[in-house]
Amino acid sequence: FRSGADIDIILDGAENRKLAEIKSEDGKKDRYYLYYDGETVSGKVNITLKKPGTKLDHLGIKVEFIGEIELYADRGNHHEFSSLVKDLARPGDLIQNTSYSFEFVNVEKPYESYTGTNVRLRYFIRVTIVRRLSDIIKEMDIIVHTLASYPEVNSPIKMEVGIEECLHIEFEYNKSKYHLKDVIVGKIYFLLVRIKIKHMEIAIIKKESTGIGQNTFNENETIAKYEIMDGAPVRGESIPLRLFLAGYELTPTMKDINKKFSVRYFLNLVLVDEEERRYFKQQEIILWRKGEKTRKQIQ
Amino acid sequence: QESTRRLTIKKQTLDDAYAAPA
Amino acid sequence: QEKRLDESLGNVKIQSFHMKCCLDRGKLMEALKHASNMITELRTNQLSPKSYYELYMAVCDQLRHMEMYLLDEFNRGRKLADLYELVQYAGNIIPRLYLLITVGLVYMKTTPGSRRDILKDLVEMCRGVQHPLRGLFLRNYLLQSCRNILPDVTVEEIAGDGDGKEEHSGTIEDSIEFILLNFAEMNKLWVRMQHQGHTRDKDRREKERLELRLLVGTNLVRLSQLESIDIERYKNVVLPGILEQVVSCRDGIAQEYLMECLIQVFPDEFHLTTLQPFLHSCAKLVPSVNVKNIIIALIDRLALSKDIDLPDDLFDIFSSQISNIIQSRPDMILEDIISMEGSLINFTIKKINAESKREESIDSVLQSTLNVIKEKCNKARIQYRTNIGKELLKFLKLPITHGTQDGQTSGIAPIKMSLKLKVFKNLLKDVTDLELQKQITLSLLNSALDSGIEDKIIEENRLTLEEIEIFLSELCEPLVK
Repeated sequence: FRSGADIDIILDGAENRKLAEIKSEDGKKDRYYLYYDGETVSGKVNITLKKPGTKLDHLGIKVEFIGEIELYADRGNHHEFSSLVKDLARPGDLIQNTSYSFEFVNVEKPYESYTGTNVRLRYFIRVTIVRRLSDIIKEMDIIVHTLASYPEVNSPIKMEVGIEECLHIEFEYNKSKYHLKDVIVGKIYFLLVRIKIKHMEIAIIKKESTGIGQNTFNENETIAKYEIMDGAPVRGESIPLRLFLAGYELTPTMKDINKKFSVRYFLNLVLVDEEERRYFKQQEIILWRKGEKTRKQIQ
Repeated sequence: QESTRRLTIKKQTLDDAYAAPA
Repeated sequence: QEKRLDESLGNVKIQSFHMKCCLDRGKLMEALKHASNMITELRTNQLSPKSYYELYMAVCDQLRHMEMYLLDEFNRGRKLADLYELVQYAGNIIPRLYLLITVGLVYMKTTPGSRRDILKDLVEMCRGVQHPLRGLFLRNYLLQSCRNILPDVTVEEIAGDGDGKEEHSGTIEDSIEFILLNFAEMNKLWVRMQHQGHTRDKDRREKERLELRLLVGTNLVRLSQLESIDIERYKNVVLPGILEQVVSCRDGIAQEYLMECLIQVFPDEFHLTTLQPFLHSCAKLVPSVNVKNIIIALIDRLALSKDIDLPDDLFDIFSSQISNIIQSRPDMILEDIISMEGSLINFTIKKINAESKREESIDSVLQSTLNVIKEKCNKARIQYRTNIGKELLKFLKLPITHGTQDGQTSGIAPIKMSLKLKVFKNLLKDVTDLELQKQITLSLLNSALDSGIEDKIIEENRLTLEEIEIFLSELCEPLVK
């Protein structure tokens, strides 16, 4: 039952196409070709017979472009949100190495590729040599990034919070929407300090929600912990904040992707006192991916 | 300039600056 | 402490070794990681200020290697444009800011146009360290790192300079703002140290604070080294900025040290034009401050000044400000008041040449002193065998031994002087005990006797008959008694 042929997928323009990284399920980093929504996905499928001269009979050869969501809790079910098929060959025999071209024109790729704790969204090209007993399949992943442009409205986040008679602060972050290479510029102003603060930090928390309704499962991950103050301030102190997002592995905010999952980001401002008590305030921020061209134009 | 961006801060009064911790 | 310090120094040694190896191999990012690990030792709260200082010096030495390497790279044309951003990725604030200062310094040295922005950024970002000890040393590192890079030119000089230096390479105003802000924040942290820890450790904390005073004072030293700070800038910007912090902090240790520091580091001409605000501030210092020492330091310094034209009304300014200080500090002890007035007499002796003017000034000091003593002692007389008595004796001897014509300290000049000074006799007779009066008389007589001209007193007509009568009957009376 060994496969009688090797399948290679060569994408058009691969030599000029960027590669992007994505974390695999086991935490390693994989690199695949990067595509954007609306781009044509084309290339060649090379089939090499393992035993030259021998015949490989098949019930058809096809190439598919698939976008799917896989919930780890439900491995058996892959939810395909995008599925395009091209037949490369009708049922017959392969008697020599063969090459087929394919083209998926202006393919919609509505969501960004994502590998998370409980869910994965991937795009891949699958070539299938259909056979009687077992098909010969080759898959090639690609990565899709979804780009956005500068939001028209991007108001700062400014809030006063406190615990009565104990601790009052006013914090401000310069925006509510940040691109992935952006800088969070902010300040924390102390209105009342009646506790012995040891230090203050800001954490970036990723919340991945899978499932819907009562079956929603949330997974929180602290992506970053960034100390912004060492020691105890007094009233009237303003502590500056400047956090470069480029230093962290972040994805854009993904809300209700195909009604299957969401990925949201929060800033958690935490003050820790001398007895390790934690006082915190969480605030959602929207992360988006800025196109390289846009950045260069602005520069 | 990105690397040196800050928000404008409120100046702390001298009384507050030198007050004993509350 | 020793064990902890040794452990920390050991870690610094290891990490700095790795840092240097990485730099030798051109692996900058790895070197920065090791540098960050090394600086992490400064996050400790286990060390006393003295031990922390040792650790700090060791770390600074190693950071200089990093600085040299980066400067070399820049000079070789290697662009390290993102480095200022990269070092800010460090998760802990202490290593982050030390590295930021180090990298910022390299940028400022190689790109003068960046100085203004980076100086401002560094001094502001250090606000994140509110721990007094760690904050003081961090800001000291900032100050020392930037000492040779602070702009020391005026806007006019830049404009007039033909080689196209850009204004945002900074001007003296930027340097003043930088140092004043750094000084204010350091003083704040230094003063805050008194509130740390248990009340039973108050004495130890005070001692530790005194050990750290130089860190704060260095800001003033650095200001004094800026050549573009002229009298106007000193008067309008620098001194008000410093005094505002000194007076507002309401901490005796800080006030006493900083006021003395101000006197020492800035030149006499500056002090001459700012006497009023300076002395006015002295009146506002907290009661625990030994204002006397500050006043005396200032007056003595000006008394010793050479090649400077002193304003004619200087004595009057001193005199009125001292009165102001005495009035505003009702708890000031008499010894201190007398000591201050003594320094004023000393100043008069050294700086007022015209004899009549000098005598008049000394008399006014004597009168002020007499008034204060009467007010404070009521009708009680100052006893010789007390601290006040000793101080007063010293005070009374001053004009009669050093204030004489041509500075004669022996012979009958002191006697003559004691008679010329109208208030001298009153002060002696009205408020001192017999023993003290006797000591003065003895001093006068011995002075005359020691010079060996006793048989020439009348012969040379250096004392009139009237003067002799007054001297013998009034000033010698205590001796007879």
